[in-house]
Amino acid sequence: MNIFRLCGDMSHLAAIIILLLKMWKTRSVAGISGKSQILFATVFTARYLDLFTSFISIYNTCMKVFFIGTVYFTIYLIYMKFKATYDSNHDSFRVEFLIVPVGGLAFLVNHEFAPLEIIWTFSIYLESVAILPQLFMISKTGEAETITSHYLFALGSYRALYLCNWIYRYYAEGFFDLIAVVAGVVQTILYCDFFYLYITKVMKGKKISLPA
Amino acid sequence: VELDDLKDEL
Repeated sequence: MNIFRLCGDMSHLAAIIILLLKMWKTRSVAGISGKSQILFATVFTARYLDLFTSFISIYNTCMKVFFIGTVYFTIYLIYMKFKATYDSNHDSFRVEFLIVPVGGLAFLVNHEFAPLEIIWTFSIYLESVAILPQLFMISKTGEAETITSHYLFALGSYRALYLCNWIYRYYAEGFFDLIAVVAGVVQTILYCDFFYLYITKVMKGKKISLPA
Repeated sequence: VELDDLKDEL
């Protein structure tokens, strides 16, 4: 564990808590993409299959349980409890255009052609594009609530911090995982234009409003 | 480096 990875995990944790607070306080899921949350649930389920078979640390297990629990709770809030406020017309990204290529790529490019390894690789590739339905929805509605902007900033920062973690681990431990790094770079790049909007607007107290 | 401790990250 190193400071970059710890900050990354805390940023990820903060993003999920911000999202839950937004939904619970406003009792609304307006502006939130249910499809992205379904993709995140798929990512966590595929990546944490070893939750019960390999114990790494209390921290690791607690975070995995928290991430899986909260993402499914989020889906429950979007599609059941606050269903009336879910904006399905704008949440229209075709996720099959993500899942099929990512699934195929995981079969072709992986560290080891073994079931668990391919599923882990699938979760890494899927996570890098899982935010697309959410960003697509914001571009369609043309705006994002400030709290949703904070959620996306924390979520984007988490993988950017993981990139720093991988740089540190490369020099400190000689650890290097090309698949995780390439997917992490793609994932972080997808947030770049949002980061620009966030820093130039939200930091100055304005709302994000994209040219629709 | 063994494969499984590659997966010590979240």
